[in-house]
Amino acid sequence: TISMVAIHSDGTMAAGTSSNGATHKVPGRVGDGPIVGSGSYVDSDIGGCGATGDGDIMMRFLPCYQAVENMRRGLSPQEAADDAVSRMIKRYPMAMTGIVVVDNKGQHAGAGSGWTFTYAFRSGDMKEAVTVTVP
Amino acid sequence: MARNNQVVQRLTVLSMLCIASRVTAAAEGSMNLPMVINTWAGPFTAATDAAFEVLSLTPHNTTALDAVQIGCATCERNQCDGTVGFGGSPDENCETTLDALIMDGQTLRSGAVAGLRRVRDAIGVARLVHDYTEHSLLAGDLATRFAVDFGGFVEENLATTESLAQCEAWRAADCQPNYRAGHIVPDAGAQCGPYAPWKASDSLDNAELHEGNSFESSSSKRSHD
Repeated sequence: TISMVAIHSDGTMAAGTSSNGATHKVPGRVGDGPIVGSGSYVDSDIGGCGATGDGDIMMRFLPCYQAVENMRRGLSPQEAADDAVSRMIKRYPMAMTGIVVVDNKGQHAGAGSGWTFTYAFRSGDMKEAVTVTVP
Repeated sequence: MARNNQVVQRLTVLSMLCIASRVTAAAEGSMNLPMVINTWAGPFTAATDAAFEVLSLTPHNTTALDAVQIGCATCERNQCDGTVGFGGSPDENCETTLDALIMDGQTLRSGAVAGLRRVRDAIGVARLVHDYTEHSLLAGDLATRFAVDFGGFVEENLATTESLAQCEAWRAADCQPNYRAGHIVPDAGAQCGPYAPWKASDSLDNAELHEGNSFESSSSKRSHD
């Protein structure tokens, strides 16, 4: 799954997700990707979020909505990401999750569980994308 | 230096939190705009770069929505790591279907497609839903009809030689692991379907009960979105 957040130089934001879902799924199954607040979420006044992982679990928690709302309440991107993931693994300790969270100033963070999650970003005058490993 | 110390202190505290909660995390400082950020690295950075360059090179002619669409479409075309686009993650019937979502942070309008069949540009169809309907989500065959009839998209087989081989190998391994759970006949933990819910009237002589999700019991083989 790719889940992306973009911030235009004028400050407007957008988010999106694209996925082919889980392998060997039951035909007809839909994952978290197209669910607003689960696959991704964005509010230009606050920030955005993208997610990947066990979609059947993650879509029950709307982690990206949670993360953005966490930032609206004053949490940093890191705190917002940690809280969103913690809510999931509290109920599903084995869940594989990964979210990237960015505020509308470009401050970003990631959190995950169950695997080594990575994300990539590029901003300003960077010549190429940089990768961040969430251990 | 002070800022670096703050970052180090923050990461140290977070590391402690991670150990306690099994949440892992990483944080970076504020960045200059424009900016693009997305899940995963490796082949996914082509999408990062494509989206960023749209915003960077033609800021007056493109929007953040355009950048997200172009970035995700890049991953769809490249198939990234096999979890995006055609030819990946076949279902039990060996079919690849696509899910996509796009959201505008200014208006909070969104467009999405779920279980999209036979159309490769899922994020493009999601953008159509966003731009030209009052809806948020179209699904399945009727989403395909919308894409073809309204958007002029071409229907294509989303399977590839690789995805079909992956599916056939799974079937040869008795369809293990799978996402079936509960009381099912035949035993989904050992056999392929077709499956049906177990009824008390079913004979237990030729029907085992599969109470667990075989993906949960074989974490190394787990799939994900």
